[in-house]
Amino acid sequence: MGCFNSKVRKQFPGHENPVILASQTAFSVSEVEALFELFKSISSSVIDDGLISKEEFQLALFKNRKKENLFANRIFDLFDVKRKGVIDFGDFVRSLNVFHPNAPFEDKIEFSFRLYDMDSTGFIERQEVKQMLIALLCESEMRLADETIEIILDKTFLDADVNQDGKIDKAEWLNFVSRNPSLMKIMTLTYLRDITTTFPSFVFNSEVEEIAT
Amino acid sequence: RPVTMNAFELISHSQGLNLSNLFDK
Repeated sequence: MGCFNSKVRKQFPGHENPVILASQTAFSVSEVEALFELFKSISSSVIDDGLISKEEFQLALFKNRKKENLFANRIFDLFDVKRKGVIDFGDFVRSLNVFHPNAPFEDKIEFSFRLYDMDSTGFIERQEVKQMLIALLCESEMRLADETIEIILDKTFLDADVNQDGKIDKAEWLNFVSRNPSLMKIMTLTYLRDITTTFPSFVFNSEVEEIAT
Repeated sequence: RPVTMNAFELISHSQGLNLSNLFDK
């Protein structure tokens, strides 16, 4: 492996050795390589530059380039670990790792907290939750009176915001999700268990000499 | 009808948070 994947590295900036990525994540080397097949397809859907842009991410999620989606944008920003405006393969694998069924539950809770703490203040504020709720209603073409939205927010904050300071801190979030485990469903992708079956072509494109499983 | 779901339960139904769509070929 002296000149390890130099061609791949040129074509895919930020591409990392699958063996190293596997050692840092819950994925096996084969699974990392299968994820690379998925990455190749997403990152070449608009511009074939080996990186996933926001537009390509949205296209992969919604299968069309429709209107901006607050939540897809937020996920994209969290995946864009290096804050470059694009997702490279290393970012992609490490971020998806949090969604692996075997990933530590604390990592999932931490990711979900950052997801909802949109302005990164260390708190999930009522105003942020209202903004997300309105975005959700808009996306699903559901109409609720502002009064009803406020009732939902009151109820939610009465339950989650234990010290009643109008914002949810990390400890309160931990407490809240442990009482409402269904909130963590979005943080686990069972698909990640079958990734090698979904993308079997990784076998033909393998960069490692022997695939350890 | 009374709304029984909390705000986060509603939010978690967003399509933008459903990453399983990434795996549909």
